Amino acid sequence: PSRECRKDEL
Amino acid sequence: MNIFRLTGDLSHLAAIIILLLKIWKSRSCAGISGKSQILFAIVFTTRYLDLLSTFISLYNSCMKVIYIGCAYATVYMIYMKFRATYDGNHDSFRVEFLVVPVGGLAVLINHDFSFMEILWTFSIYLESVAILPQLFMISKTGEAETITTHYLFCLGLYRALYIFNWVWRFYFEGFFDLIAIVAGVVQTILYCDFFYLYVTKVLKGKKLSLPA
Repeated sequence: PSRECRKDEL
Repeated sequence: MNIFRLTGDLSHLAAIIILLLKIWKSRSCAGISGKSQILFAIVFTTRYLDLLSTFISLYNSCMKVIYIGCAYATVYMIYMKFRATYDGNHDSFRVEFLVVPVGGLAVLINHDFSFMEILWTFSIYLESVAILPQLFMISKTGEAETITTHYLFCLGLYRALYIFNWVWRFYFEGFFDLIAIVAGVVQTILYCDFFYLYVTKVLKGKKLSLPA
């Protein structure tokens, strides 16, 4: 899940 | 989205725009490391390839497009439009000493051995050290224009705010990404020396100059 979470970061 | 993320992103945006305006208004890129700016353009390009594959939010897409656009505009101004003012002799950091090890590290230590994931990891590692040619240039010339120090301060502040963002996300969302955190901490540490000089000199109205 961490990969999905971080996708919104720039 | 939390307050640290938002202010971090805005601080990053401010840094990029300060640099562009400085070059544009003074018609000069003296004191700016073109190598650091090329590295940042590579960082944004390799990280934001997902613009083509995934849509996250309008905010996310707009910021990515702005960051990439500004990065290339800066490189264009340094190497094309205001090339005559570019101080290449002092911009002598060997970038291959950064790019090659960072590329190797991205292949070795990543979350998933896939093309996009390795590029993302590469961009994270590269961003953490991309400012080194700029800091090297300042240490070589022994001084920096005040506007350049504001740029660096905003850039460092952005990374520090992202660390607070990760602490927040760990507590409230149970989320953490070790690669991003380690690289982010390394990047922030690189700015510590500069932060000290910024607070003790620039904020007191003095020009940033290093003892010979």
